[in-house]
Amino acid sequence: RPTFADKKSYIVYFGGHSHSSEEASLLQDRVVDSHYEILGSVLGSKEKAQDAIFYSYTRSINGFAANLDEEEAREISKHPGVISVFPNRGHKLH
Amino acid sequence: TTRSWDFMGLERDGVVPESSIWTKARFGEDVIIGNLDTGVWPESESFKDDDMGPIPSNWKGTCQNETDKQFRCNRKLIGARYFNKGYQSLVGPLSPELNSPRDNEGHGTHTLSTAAGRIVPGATLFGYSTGMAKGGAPNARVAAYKVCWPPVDGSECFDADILAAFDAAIHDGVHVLSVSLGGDPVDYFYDGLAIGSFHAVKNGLTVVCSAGNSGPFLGTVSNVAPWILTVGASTIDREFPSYVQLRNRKQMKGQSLSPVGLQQNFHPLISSKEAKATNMSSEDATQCLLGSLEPAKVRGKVVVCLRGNNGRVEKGEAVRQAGGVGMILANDESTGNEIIADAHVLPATHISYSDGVALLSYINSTKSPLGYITTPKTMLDTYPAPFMAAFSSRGPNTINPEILKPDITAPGVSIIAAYTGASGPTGLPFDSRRVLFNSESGTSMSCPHVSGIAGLLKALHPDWSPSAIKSAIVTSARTQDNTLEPMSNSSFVKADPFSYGSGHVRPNRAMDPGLVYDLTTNDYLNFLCSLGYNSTQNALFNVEPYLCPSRPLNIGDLNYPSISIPYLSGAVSVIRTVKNVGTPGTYRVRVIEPAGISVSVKPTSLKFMKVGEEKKFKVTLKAKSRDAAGDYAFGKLIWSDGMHYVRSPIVVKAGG
Repeated sequence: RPTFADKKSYIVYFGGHSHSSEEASLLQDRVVDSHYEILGSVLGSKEKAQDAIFYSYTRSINGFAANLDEEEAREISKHPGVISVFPNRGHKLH
Repeated sequence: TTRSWDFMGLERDGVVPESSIWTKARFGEDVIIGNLDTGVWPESESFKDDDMGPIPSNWKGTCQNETDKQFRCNRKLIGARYFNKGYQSLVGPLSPELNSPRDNEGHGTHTLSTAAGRIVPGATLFGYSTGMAKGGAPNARVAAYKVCWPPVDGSECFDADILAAFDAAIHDGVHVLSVSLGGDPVDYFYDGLAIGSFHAVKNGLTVVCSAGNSGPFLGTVSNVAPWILTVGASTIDREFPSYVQLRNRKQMKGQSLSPVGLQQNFHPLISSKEAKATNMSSEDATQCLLGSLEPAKVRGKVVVCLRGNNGRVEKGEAVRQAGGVGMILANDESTGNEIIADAHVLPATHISYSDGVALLSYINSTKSPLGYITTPKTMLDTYPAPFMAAFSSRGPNTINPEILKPDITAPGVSIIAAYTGASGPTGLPFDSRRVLFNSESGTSMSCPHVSGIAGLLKALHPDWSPSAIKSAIVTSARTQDNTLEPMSNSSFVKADPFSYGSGHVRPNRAMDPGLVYDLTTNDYLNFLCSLGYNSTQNALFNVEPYLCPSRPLNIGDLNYPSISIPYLSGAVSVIRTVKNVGTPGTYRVRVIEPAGISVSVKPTSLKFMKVGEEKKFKVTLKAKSRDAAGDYAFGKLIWSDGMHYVRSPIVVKAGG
């Protein structure tokens, strides 16, 4: 397994959710689980995906933020549901 | 803020007229304004909840105070959350006490109180500009989403946390989101802020963002997605003059908010370059970085430092640490006449580039140069105002030059608003002073002014879309200053739409714009199709089934409230649709043509019978001669029924 230093944080973005904002709370666990499943298919197990993902966006935005190495980021970007994978970029106060 | 609302005509000498948008919009009652920033200082008077009714029943937000039991929300500050997992993924675990939405920095308290702080009498910074502090929508509820943390590699706020905050704010029930942060522009699908704001706008939230502080250079504007309302920064009609008096009787006008001056007491003057410490670079000394000055050379003297991008406030401390008694901060050529009043830690004043050149010339040509700095005063009704801040980032939009950015300008220089109790007014560790209100400058400060106004419009017109609110703000802006001359830049040269977008925000006009350029989510998706995103991507983006049109939208036809043609070759036409949100009437068009460009509009008049009615028109632009190729030229398109003036800037580059 790559060391922590090889990992960077990325956003994996799937677009929007089909559920409404009101339904979001009810479906939250299911969405999180689907994120584990998808990343797990790249990392080799759901447990590894659980370790890697630090945010699941479950309400309006569909996606997650995870610590990945470059190869893992490249692999997940090939998943058919993924719109974009991009680094957890920094911004400045203005 | 203690002056900017008066400057924009919402009040006159503390009296709010019946005709003010404040009166009409009940000071923003029933609206919820969220802020993505450094958190909030909940004890600030600007967030007191006296006489406010119960929290709206549809509010789903929360107040995260499990580690900071002193942190309390109330009926004004109805929500406060923090997001730092993305930050921690880079810096490692934070100490537990930092798991709080409390603002230790000051920026978030300042911006949130500017957007919607309550009315606080007696607000002042060191006795200057004493008055009633008010936010743009003082009766609106507020919610703080803390996404910015101490800087790491020059960045403070990270995409992962920003996205989490957007997702929460949409769910919580926020109406307007104020976002005073940004980065270099990148493709929309690779930018957390663009993605988050798209989802917000799709859900009916208006998202207002700062344009950035990378001016005055062209092509520096950030937050350029068309669904964002992007705000540049300009001055107000208030100054804090503090003069440099030289022994040769010459006087230079600077600005400062130092608590004291060096009244009537001549002191030796030295340039910081001359005062360079051994082993330090001349560049560091010129900028007065900490430790760059030689105490033996500086002791008892007034030091002249050059303004730079590394922060103005550290310089005063560098002079003080070296034993200096005062500081004169001089602009470089790029910042020209833009002088900013800051709460320096010693007697100090900030002077223009030309005065700086004259001052250094005096120092270099005089055997014993002497001078002093007078105690600052508050001056109102100064002119010209507004003029554009040199730091305000400028267009063209480097992602899509067909979309004019920034959209608008608003007050962002020397703005006094609420501040944290955890830091001194310079924000630096050595500053042990504590203030209830502080003066700050940046597009961060202009952005929440527009957020507050968007909140007022939401209160007044709850059924308007985010695009309609944006259109009303953009088309009602003015481009004249208070001398009735065209707005200028910090060198007093005429400014242009790359600096101010459509002009300076005019809230009382925005409440009754007459016509709006409206846009739906599908319009934005068509726009993305034109950029090459396919139906599948857009369907995922939007969730509902979506097919790109068989004939892609001409990007120039996005129903934006401004017109930007970066590549004019031959004749180019764009289509716009206006919706009547005022009274029935007939609007006639007037065009101020960009130099060297002919503009024709068809039809030239539009008759509206009822509210909500929409009419299309076509604008055709053509270079008047082949020689017109070259720089951007600027014009204006105005629809008017005699009561309303619906103005759109035209930006065009022939042969581009």
